[in-house]
Amino acid sequence: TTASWDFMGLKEGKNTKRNLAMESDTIIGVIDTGVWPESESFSDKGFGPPPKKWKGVCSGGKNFTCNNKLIGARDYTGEGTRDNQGHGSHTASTAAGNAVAGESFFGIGNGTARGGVPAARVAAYKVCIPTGCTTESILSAFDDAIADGVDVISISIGDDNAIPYEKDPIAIGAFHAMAKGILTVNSAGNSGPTPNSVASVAPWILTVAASTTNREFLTKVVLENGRTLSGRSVNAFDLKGKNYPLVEGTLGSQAKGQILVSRYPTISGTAVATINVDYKNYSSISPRPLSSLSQDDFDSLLSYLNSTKSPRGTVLKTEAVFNQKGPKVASFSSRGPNTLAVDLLKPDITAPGVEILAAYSPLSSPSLGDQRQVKYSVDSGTSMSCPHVAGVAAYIKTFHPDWSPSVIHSAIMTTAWSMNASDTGVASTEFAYGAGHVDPIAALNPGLVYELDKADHITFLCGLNYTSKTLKLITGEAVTCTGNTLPRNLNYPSMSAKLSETNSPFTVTFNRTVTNVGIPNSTYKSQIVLNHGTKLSVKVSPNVLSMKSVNEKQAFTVTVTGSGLDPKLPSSANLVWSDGTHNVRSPIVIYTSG
Amino acid sequence: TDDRQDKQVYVVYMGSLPSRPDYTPMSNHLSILQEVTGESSITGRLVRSYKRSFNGFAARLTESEREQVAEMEGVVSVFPNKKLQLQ
Repeated sequence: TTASWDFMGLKEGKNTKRNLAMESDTIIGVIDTGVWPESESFSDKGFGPPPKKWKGVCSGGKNFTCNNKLIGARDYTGEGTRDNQGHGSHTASTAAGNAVAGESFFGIGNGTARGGVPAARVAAYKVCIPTGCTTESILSAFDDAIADGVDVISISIGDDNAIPYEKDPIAIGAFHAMAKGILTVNSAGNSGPTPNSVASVAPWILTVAASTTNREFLTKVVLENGRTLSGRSVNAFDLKGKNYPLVEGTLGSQAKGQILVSRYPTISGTAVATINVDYKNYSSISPRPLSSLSQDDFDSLLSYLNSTKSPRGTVLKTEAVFNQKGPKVASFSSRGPNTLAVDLLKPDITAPGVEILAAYSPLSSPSLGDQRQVKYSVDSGTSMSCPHVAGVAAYIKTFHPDWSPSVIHSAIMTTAWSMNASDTGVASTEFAYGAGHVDPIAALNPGLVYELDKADHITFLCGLNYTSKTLKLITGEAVTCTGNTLPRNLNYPSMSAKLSETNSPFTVTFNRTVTNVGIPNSTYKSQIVLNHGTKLSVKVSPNVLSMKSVNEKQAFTVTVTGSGLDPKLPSSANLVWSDGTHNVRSPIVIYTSG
Repeated sequence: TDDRQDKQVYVVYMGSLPSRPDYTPMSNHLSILQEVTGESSITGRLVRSYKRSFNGFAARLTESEREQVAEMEGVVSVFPNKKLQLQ
């Protein structure tokens, strides 16, 4: 967070427009591993008493004290809400931690660690122990958080695969949260780049993929011949530039007092340092000096070893460098298509989730087998991207307290930065990044929004063959499923359809309604931007929307025709409604069962 | 068959909380448990009761009890208490 918020344009201090009175009244509920209450990120210096709407408690267990920043704590694990894994402190501080200057991981990534809404309050709901987070605990946390009066729920937890909505604790909890006006933001999962791996698939959840930022951590390997190779790791150990013998092998014991060069992801406990191959493409903390090289650089290093009588070199301390390629979706970030609702694009949005520095728990170690204790640490995952979007959602709510979860959801999606298919294959399409990369400032003023209420979600569920009887129980209202509703006509800010055949000509329509939340008298014109190589024809009717007032709604239909689709890749385009000031962009994705 | 070894924790999801003023979720959950177990004392069976924002409970059930609960009026779904992971 010492770089991620700046990267997104949410600058520090007075460089960002804030509604501090509303921000101070905003409560983020974090369902996770608890928090480290003594962290500066959760200090209550300058905070007044909790908002009047707060109905929660501080029940964090022995020696756990809340304050006017960390206003609530509940524990469902029996361990107490004190974070002993670091994860919950990291996510909570990313969403709503105080701005804490001069934080780093032993000097790496130095800057001001902060949340998206530093003046907001945090309520921690601990549901995870080191072996996992139980379904029954997660449901308890939702049951309480909704009743306690939180504004946004951030939950960086999930299963490996999508679970049917009626058996998915996050989908169930988030549904009832949505019904009470609370947006749930959830991580997409870390099972990428495999297609169909996105685990958070409900339309009432804002599902977040993870990307890189413009900062990356690199660790140089300097050879005695003067050559420098750039690897990945978060290496806080300083060998002070001293050269050591380089020895190739697989066992650390072979390399005592030397630098072990091993293709495999081993970290020697006896070697001075380890150099291996980077299979992850992002930097992680290691308990010993380490640099992970690209395959080419590693081969080059081996060539140096094989051609030199006494090869020597050193591993330098990690540097933060400018990454021109960011944002790029992380390889680990789970990909669509959605296996449960095949016509609903997931994930929804992308946010920073690689090499994020945020608060940590000194009770945990920053890496496996690490003896160090830290208050701020570096971590990667969709767990890290999720609270960034939760922070943005809360930021939007401070300016638009009356906006419903779906309006905030839509504002975040339709104002996202476009992302490109930077790699080949399905792993780098909309199935990786959804609508694109979150843009907090633009999301404040989306112009038009795709609004949804509980009834729209019920119609969507009817379309997925849930019975009226089941839906009546879920919603507590009389429900009649008419039997002719298509899930793809859910008024969602993205449009997606799965076709059963590849070669036949097809016509797919999407019915949508937009609500004007911008300027009273405004005329929006539609524009279709076809993505590279797309063989789609897209028509919008009507193609001009004249709005006379705020909150006015107007319907339109998008008709997509085509044939001969690529069975291996989705075909996509973007619909952009523009009034000259606002650009309201929705991805349109057509794919086949292939 | 009613040995504790044969029971596992299941979540019984019952949807929204009924708006009837006389509805008390906890007693409803306990009576469901009593009905399916046939036991007057269900000590140790009820793990959680969801009663503030939605309706349901978590309980230790045998497979046949799980099947019985799943068929009951007012129950949306019954599913095992599995572990999800931090991401």
